[in-house]
Amino acid sequence: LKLKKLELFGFKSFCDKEELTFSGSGIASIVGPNGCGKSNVSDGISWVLGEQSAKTLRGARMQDVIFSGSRDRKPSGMATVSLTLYDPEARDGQPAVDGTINGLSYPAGKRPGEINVTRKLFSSGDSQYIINGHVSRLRDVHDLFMGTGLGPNHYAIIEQGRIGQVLSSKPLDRRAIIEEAA
Amino acid sequence: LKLKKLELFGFKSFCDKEELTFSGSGIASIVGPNGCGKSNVSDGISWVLGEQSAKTLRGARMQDVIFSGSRDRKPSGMATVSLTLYDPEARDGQPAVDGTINGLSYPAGKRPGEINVTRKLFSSGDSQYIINGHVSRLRDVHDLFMGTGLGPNHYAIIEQGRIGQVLSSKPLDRRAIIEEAA
Amino acid sequence: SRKQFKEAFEVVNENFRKTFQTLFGGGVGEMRLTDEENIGESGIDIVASPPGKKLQSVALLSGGEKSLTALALLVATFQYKPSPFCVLDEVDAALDESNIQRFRRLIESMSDCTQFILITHSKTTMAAASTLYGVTMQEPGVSKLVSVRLEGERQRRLETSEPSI
Amino acid sequence: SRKQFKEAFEVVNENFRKTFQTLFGGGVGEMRLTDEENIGESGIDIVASPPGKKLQSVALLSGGEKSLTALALLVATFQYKPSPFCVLDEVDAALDESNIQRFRRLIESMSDCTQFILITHSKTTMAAASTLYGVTMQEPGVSKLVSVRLEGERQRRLETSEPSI
Ligand SMILES: Nc1ncnc2c1ncn2[C@@H]1O[C@H](COP(=O)(O)OP(=O)(O)OP(=O)(O)O)[C@@H](O)[C@H]1O
Ligand SMILES: Nc1ncnc2c1ncn2[C@@H]1O[C@H](COP(=O)(O)OP(=O)(O)OP(=O)(O)O)[C@@H](O)[C@H]1O
Ligand SMILES: [Mg+2]
Ligand SMILES: [Mg+2]
Repeated sequence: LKLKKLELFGFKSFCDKEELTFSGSGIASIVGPNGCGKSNVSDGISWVLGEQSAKTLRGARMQDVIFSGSRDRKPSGMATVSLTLYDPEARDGQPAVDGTINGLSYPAGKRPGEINVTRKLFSSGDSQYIINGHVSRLRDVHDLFMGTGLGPNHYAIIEQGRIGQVLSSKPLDRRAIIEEAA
Repeated sequence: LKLKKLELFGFKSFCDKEELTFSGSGIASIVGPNGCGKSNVSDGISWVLGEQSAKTLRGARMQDVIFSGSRDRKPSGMATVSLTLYDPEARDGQPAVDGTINGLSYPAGKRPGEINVTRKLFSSGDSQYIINGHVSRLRDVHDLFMGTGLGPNHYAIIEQGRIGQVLSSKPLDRRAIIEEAA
Repeated sequence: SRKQFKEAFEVVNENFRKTFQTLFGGGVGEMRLTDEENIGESGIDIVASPPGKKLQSVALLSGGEKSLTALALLVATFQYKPSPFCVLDEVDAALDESNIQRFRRLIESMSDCTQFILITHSKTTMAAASTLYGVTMQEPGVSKLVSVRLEGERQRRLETSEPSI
Repeated sequence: SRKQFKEAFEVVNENFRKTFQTLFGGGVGEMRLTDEENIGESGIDIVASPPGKKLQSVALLSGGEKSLTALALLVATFQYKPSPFCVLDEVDAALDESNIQRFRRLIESMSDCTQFILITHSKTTMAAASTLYGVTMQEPGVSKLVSVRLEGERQRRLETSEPSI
């Protein structure tokens, strides 16, 4: 699986729709002054992968991730984050078909081998997970990324200030990282 | 009270006796590569002021602050940290006399108005506090610095990585800072 | 005592409102008692809203914004009751260059009555110092201090630092 | 399963021994099972000793040494089981310049199969990137992305980033 695109709309400080695209490998860097929204991008990635703890995302409750307004803008009614990946082994030119990755089948996407995961949260508290246009459950999102370091125990995402945690965590927590990779 | 000198001997990575002197005001900066001993200087200051928690000093037990040896050096038998301050209102030229600071009396030091606080810890676990050459109790050291931000609740010392704690701490912990200053 | 606490709280809070604005170039930062009715036992909450941003929980602030808010509160406390000295270990780690400049100017304004000891990797922060100590480990595991004098004397390396008083 | 865990543990541990030496230029770093007898439920301890220093608890390590040790373990895990991508948010905050260079070289060696996303204030780390996104807040409280292309195209500012695929 390779990373292709991330879209944020109404998520934290991303009032307007913003998009990042990637080449699938190599190094991308996100820079900018304090408070401009860099860690919010990382939060968006954790969130669309199914993060369940508002506290991990620095909020008190999950609705805290919805753009809450600024000096000149009203609060948003919903937050949407959309992550697009692709399976480089799916052959281009063929009509998009249902595929399997990580041992799990996924419905056909816009292009062959493309997997889009979208999460929405409304200010009412209602929320949705959508994989390639099909409404899915949180469980389906977790299964898609199981064992890749992007599952529920996402050791592949290190939040700001958390780098020390690997060393100060309990011995059994560290076991969980190796178990996830195994 | 103004800061004059700090000596470290057998404390953490300071195997040999090392000394810093200060002008009492202004800005002093401690620099150097990762792992060279900068935070150990800060730990030395917390420790000589009476820090009781080995964990705050990154150790498991208090003996962990004694130099434990390196490739070419044997472990030390004891750790000594000595902090010298002076009261700028004590008049020079007069013989050193007992004085009072912060409402507490202290025994005469080497020079008028000079206060030296020394703490020793032996690998046996025995320890000593010495104020101007007189063996004292931990309580005397705490009283000397009460309300200055260098007492048991030393808000004037911010350890590495702890700057965020003020904001994430409980409301009653923040009250303790204002109470200490009051 | 309760009266002392209330007075300290009021003064430090007024200082905090100003230091917050100094470090953020605007915005609103202040302390609030969790229990106005019972000042003797009330805790303290912190509200902070950088310029142009909506007031939200301080937890949602960025890493740099949290550092600045905490430093504003610390300096506010010092303005009320100066310490003989203050040790800050890499408190600039999360700050961008322009905020390090603001932090530095604030510390400089406080440094005539308090001795600040700043442990840092930042060239900007270092440059504010009139006394500079380098810590080295030429021999692995053994720390040594090197004094670098910056005011009125040529820079010299010393194996042991000489007293400046 | 217990056999899978043991195998993963052995491989990651061997990787860790090497990545630790790469980042520290020597020394000894490895994982140890807390309970050799009961692998199915054992926790994992980490021992780390930078070059020339005595083996002590990892808690006593410096801020920068802790970051490097954690990064060595993370990369060791990736070498065993690469992730599609990896997000590192200011993991270089505690590192001095020469360790940022070492961290950067290690990430570069891993980046052909894994997409790394590095959030950073460090010019050294930024310079390793082939894709650079600037986040701005011209309008207070509203984040916008600006794509800065670095390979084969002149730098241009865009209000919205165009897809590179
Ligand atoms: N739901 C929300 N609505 C609007 N703004 C929000 C929301 N949640 C967080 N923010 C704002 O986002 C900002 C923090 O952004 P972020 O943590 O991404 O900054 P950063 O670029 O990582 O900065 P630093 O370099 O200091 O770490 C804060 O000012 C916060 O007020
Ligand atoms: N009792 C001890 N005996 C010998 N060495 C010790 C002892 N306690 C700690 N050390 C060593 O001191 C070093 C840490 O020093 P310190 O935390 O002061 O580094 P630092 O200069 O602050 O680095 P950084 O910039 O990474 O924060 C560690 O390598 C540790 O092994
Ligand atoms: Mg951040
Ligand atoms: Mg340190």
